[in-house]
Amino acid sequence: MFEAKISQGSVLKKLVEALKELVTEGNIDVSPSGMSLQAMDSSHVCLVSLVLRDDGFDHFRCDRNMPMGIHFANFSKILKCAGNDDAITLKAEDNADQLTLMFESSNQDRISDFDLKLMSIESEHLGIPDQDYSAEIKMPASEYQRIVRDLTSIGDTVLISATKEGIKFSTSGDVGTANVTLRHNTTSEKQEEHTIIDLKEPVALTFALRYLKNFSNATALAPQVKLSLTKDLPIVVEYQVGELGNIRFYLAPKIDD
Amino acid sequence: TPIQNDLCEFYALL
Repeated sequence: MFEAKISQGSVLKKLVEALKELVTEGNIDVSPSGMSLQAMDSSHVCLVSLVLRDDGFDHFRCDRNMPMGIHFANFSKILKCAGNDDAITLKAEDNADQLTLMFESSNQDRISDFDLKLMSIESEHLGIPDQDYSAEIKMPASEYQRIVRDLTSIGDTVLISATKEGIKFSTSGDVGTANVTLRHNTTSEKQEEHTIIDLKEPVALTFALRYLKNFSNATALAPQVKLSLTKDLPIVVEYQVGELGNIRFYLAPKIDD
Repeated sequence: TPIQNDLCEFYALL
């Protein structure tokens, strides 16, 4: 059987909110080492990869590996019934066709349980190699959210260029053009306010803004976001989820034909 | 014009 308890249930709520617009359904794979998900959007342009480690949970037990086919809009409906301070326990029997979610209020005076119907999903897995990127940029997650929101109101695609001057986001559309440049900045006492640009070589890539904006639905999960760029490769937008794991979004670049 | 590529062109399907 599978059983996992997380005392900070709001994290689970935020995770599902972060990916439900991007992917309709997918297999959450459970194993003794934790939970993971890899799912592509319907157009195969971007991919969400989620890793939650067993030791990040308050309690974790998984006797055998199994995929749990989840419809994320339905998962979200049930998680919306959990209070933000609730502890959440997930339970499933081996080869079950449902996932039980139990919500406990922080003073344990309210307990509720819901069953989510599981689906059989044939999923495609992509092998994503570990690699060095030409540029890795860490910035406040709120800053990333602001940039992609602002630029989406101006244009459809963004050119992201990383140089020793900083990282520049440029777009243009019917109303005109926009450029936002962030410089390496570690002056704040608060680490989450730092912008750190780790540049091995300059790189410039173009992406569809609506997907980059969609990734910012994960802003509530982490104070910082990391962007990884290499010429002619998908961008990786990564949020660390505390000690629990991470959520990564991959988006294919637009390449001149 | 730039084209939007499929992710499968970058990473192998397992």
